[in-house]
Amino acid sequence: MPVFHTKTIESILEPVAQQVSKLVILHEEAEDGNAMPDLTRPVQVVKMAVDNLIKVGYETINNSEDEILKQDMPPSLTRVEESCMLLVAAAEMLKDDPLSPAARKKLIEGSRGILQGTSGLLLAFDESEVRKIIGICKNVLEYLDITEVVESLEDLVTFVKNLSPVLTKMAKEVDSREKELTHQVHREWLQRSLNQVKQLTPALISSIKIFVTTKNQGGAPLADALSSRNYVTSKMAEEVHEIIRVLQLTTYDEEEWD
Amino acid sequence: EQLLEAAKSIAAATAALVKAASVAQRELV
Repeated sequence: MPVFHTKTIESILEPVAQQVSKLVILHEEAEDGNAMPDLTRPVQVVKMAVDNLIKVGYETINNSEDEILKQDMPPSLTRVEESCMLLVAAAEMLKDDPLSPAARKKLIEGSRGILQGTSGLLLAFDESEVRKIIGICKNVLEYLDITEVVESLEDLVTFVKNLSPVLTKMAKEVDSREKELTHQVHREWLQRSLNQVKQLTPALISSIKIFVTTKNQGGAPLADALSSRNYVTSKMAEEVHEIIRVLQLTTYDEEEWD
Repeated sequence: EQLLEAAKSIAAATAALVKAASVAQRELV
């Protein structure tokens, strides 16, 4: 089971997570510890990177219209900032006493905190990106809702003209999201539903066309044409809802389910 | 995306720092 649910987050955090785990294990195995080297310089590099992240993070928050992102990101930025202060303090203490257990503890807490804060930040950002894709999916659902008002071939032409770019956009976004996921089952679910939507699209247009033609010509099969159109529309909407559901899943949800 | 680049820099800097500290610890173990 992958720990990080996207490849981007995994590629950023996995190496540092491994290093932090090693340090924790080494610390636990050698409680008294060995003399630490002067860590002022590497801590300074971390601090510069943190300062930049804080700047970029708040710019992202200020430029975003996503209210949830605006709420979710600041605590992670604070966590990163406070953890960095622990690292700075640890480096100062180690300069005076390279064997200081308190400094070692701060070093571990600070590194862990940076890892957790950065993870929280990346998750908040990722969730915001997912909400954007969900917005596009909901746009498709809105178009599916208006199949009911398509009553002429002219309406159908307009409907197809409007629906096509939204469907294409959804397919593109879901496809690239699927490739980003580390969880194979979630990837397969997204692929399956997206393929269903793609396969149902010509059937949807055809069913609307049959309904419109039947309605304009009159006659008994209208109920069948209506039922067929509604069936394809609801089937497509069902698949889009499934895409929305899977997009919101994380590895954590899956473990909870298990 | 600038945020991802900034997060990458922090992760790399923190990994380097922790590695430096781990090397010192490992000498004892």
